[in-house]
Amino acid sequence: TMLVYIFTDATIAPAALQKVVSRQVGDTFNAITVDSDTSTSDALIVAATGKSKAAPIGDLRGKVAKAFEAALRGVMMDLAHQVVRDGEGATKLVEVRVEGAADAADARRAAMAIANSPLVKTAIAGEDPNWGRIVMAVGKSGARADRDTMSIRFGDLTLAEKGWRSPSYSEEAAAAYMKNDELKITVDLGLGKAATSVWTCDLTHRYIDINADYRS
Amino acid sequence: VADAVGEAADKVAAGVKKKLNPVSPLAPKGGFPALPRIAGAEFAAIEAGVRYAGRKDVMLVRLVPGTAIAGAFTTSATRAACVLDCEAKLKQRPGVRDGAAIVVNSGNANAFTGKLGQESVDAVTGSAAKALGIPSGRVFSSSTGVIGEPLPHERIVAKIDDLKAALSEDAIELAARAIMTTDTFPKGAAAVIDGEGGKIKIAGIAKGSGMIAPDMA
Repeated sequence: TMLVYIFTDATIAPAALQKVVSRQVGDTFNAITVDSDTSTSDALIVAATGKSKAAPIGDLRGKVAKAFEAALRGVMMDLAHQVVRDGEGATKLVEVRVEGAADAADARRAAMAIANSPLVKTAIAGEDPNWGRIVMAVGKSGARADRDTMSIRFGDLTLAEKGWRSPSYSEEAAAAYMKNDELKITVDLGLGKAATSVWTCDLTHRYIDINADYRS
Repeated sequence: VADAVGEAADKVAAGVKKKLNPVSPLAPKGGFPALPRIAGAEFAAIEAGVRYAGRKDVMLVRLVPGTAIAGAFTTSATRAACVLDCEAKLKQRPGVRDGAAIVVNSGNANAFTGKLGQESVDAVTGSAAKALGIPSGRVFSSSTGVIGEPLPHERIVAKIDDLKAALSEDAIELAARAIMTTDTFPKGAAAVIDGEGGKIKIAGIAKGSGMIAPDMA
């Protein structure tokens, strides 16, 4: 379960605060996954006490309102990433970036399919640059994809492109990259302009240790 | 139901302590960050023995009159009673004239507990409302932990006065620790921006480590 409580001394009306919170949830807390399981209890509450000496935030198009929304988004993103960093048994934080999708929904489908794939996540735990499992995850995601327009990068390393393993692919370089604590997997679908990022962690033996006897 | 409550009670009576997981190697360096005080927000945490002994497991937040509340909650079709209660209270669009409060326990999610779920929520939020002198419609609760066991809410209710007495603007880290379950570190983040005529501060806490794929609205 993820629980989040955010407090600010800003003066802002409830409806305006709700609007800001609602439009920042999608790219922050809804863009993380540890184990693909959605809790029965996830909750985010944001409380604005109105005790700051600063003038009330009214028009959400104003300069201060925009700065407030950006700052709130930053806090939400930071907390979301900390939750992934504390994913049960996690040893690696992974950003999955999908670019070139036909639309935003497809970008998210492909990204979450990769981020939730047990085979991708166990490969990461084993520091295995197994880009074939990325191909699999994209293919089964339901997002529009074309083998011949797709490319896969781990960090700055291009592993696959144009329907083939990349000519520049180096097993040694890719394996060395996988030893980092923080990884970035980028998939360019080559179909459109939509892009998104989601965050996940690796899936280790420790996850089973923690969860196999949770109720007891 | 009696068996389930009794089983949980037995564990506490036997002093069952939750086995702590080693701190994640990905935990932020430097530990819990120094968060700015938020004027009008006070925090407290206490050991109520909801499921395990030997650790604080309930937090209370008191918010001054004038506080605006917003939220987002899981869209799970089997969401817990406290989630449904929070949704209902926010839909009523309560004004900001009254104070507000947040009560959270770890150890028991109070989910899939039938009508006992709402009774527990009413007991917890009602006792906090009474102790703090605010409408129960402005008291929001969360529960996290095991699903399907009735919440022994009387243990939380019994500690509300102690929680009230412990309220402090400086206790946000204690609150962050009290809501942990399999978490290996408390989570906090902050920001400060320049408003017109003064600074605006933001401070947040979170818990989460497993059963994480939020789908909130």
